[in-house]
Amino acid sequence: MSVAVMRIYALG
Amino acid sequence: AGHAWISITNYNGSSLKIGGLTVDDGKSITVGTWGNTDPKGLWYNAEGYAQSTGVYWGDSVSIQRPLRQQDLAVVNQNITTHTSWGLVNNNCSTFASLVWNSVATEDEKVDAGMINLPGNLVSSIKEIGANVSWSLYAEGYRVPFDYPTYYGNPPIRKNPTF
Repeated sequence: MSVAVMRIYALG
Repeated sequence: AGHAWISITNYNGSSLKIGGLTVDDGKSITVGTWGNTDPKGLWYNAEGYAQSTGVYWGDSVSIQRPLRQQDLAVVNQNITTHTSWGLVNNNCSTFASLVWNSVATEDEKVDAGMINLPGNLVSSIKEIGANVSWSLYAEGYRVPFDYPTYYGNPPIRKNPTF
């Protein structure tokens, strides 16, 4: 069961 | 040029320890390392703060994955033990890819390149979006800013200067 969501961002 | 960072949103139904902070249900934090802030190193929520203060900001690419409690424990360990910044392979894209890859499945792992750079991560994230799931990929996804900025570990409340 998941408790959170992680997102990876990049720009450039 | 560019930047890379991580956001984590709590969907636990109650508060969660994320990195060194306690985060309410439904709220998010961002974490990233910075070389052009005073001081340099690990900041919480500096991305939203940068946007809110009008520091130049472009459109990002991003992708998400769920975290179980045991994944979050690994992520927290990595956040709290990687607080420094260095130009070559200890920069923002090094930190973001390290935290992400610590729990990602093989086909979701990102690559920041031989010399870690945000631009390499952009390509890598796009590739995962195409190969794994377009529904989890986004361009220009909102940067959460639910809490003020904190520096280092343990987190100390202060604002960065850019």
